[in-house]
Amino acid sequence: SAQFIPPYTEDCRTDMYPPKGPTFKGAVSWYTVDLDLPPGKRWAAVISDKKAELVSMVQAIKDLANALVPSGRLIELVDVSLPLMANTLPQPFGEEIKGISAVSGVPLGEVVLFNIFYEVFTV
Amino acid sequence: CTSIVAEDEKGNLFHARNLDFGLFMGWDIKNKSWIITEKLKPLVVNLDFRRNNQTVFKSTNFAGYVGMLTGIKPRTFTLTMNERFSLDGGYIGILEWIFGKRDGIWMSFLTRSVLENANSYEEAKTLLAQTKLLAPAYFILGGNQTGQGCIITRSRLLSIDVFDINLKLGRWFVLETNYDHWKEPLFLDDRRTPAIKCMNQTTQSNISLKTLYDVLSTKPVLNKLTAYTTLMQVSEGTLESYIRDCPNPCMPW
Repeated sequence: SAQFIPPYTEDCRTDMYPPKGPTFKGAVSWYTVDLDLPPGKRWAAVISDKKAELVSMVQAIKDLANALVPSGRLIELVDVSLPLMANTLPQPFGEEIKGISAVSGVPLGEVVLFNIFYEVFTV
Repeated sequence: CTSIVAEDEKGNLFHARNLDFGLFMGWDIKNKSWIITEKLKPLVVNLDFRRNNQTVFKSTNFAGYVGMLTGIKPRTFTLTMNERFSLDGGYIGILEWIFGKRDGIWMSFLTRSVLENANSYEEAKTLLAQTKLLAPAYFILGGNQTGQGCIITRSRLLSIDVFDINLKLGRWFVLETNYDHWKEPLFLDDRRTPAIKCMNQTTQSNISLKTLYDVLSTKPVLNKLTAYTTLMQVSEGTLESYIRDCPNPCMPW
């Protein structure tokens, strides 16, 4: 049974495993990241498969940014300044991020933003 | 987020987590869901990082994100991180970085470096506790021997607290959401109390990856921000992840 008022606390669930039913939305695919490859090439297999989803997620964040700053200046700032940030990131992360941008076609500044989102989000 | 490290009566260590993300980043009224959370779910991937054709570590990631939020170094340690809010936050670290003061490390690059390079629980614990960060964080670390489980509460500069499993005190699990464990969580966002209640109801004799999945499936530990659940067992080197949904009625966070 569950509370029908917030925070909708339920009695402790049991027998939920193996995952099934309305709380289970799907399994997760496995990929190999070969650390012997040059950093710029390590993520090619993953990103080739997930390119459309990555572009869609970045677009959702851009829509959000444009809702906050309709002039589009925020996106411009990301696309102009964050690529410079990529060169300051420690290796191999900077090169890996450039490789992800190259394979996905997502602008470098936006891939950098995705990867430093934890620090940015604390704002 | 909710991260748990638990030890059963045989000394097996289990590490499980709900990754909750996307708060205040656009609410889809029609579908009663967070826009960014729903966009992140299709990006969830399990990764096997290999060198010389051997597994170095495994992780659950969002494709395109090169840092680590959830990972296992098989038969060595398991690591998750939860967000910590502080006024001395990441934006200060970013400003310092922009102005050339670059002695701190980006949080997810530290977790990636620890998973890739640390070769023991103690080594990982030292690195996570002592490396200067750009943003505060909680690191939840599980080892491969009895008693090896802890929550490291970090500010940007310091390790504020390390809270260990302590069987002598009857503390057979440690559990972290997004609040300092010595303070009450925000009353509007108390996922800690129901999670601890369910862990105690499970009891140490019944704890396993299956029963941890039950705890992480109980509202509001499971909520509209939950993108995925990961279950890890260090002795087996196993990592399993599942994309989640939270049917209505369900807390937005």
